Amino acid sequence: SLNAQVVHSAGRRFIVSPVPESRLREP
Amino acid sequence: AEDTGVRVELAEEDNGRKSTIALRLWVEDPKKLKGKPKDNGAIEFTFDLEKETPEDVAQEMVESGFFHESDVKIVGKSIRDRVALIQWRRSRIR
Repeated sequence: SLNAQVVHSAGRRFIVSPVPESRLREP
Repeated sequence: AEDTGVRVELAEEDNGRKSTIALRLWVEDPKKLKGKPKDNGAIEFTFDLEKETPEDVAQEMVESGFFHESDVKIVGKSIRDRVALIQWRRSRIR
């Protein structure tokens, strides 16, 4: 479901994309 | 701002004039959430600084299945913290 779009009934569009590697926290 | 484990950033440069901004939200630390988030991707969305509230967005994300109902507050707070910072920077520039 990455790079997916979800449109909420209120009309807002949520675009899902991979988190940039650089932004992932070190475990 | 408190570290909620949910990261919210500007998805594009803020020119300080438009009332609608683009934000991007993702879970940095899933352990901080009560429910299991649906995706581990970044969720990009627009937000109207004048007409909408962070809680609106958080509720819509829960209703869209991204987060569990029990996490609506922490998601709302994460968005609110970032929006407050953007508004503070805008007031400082003005």
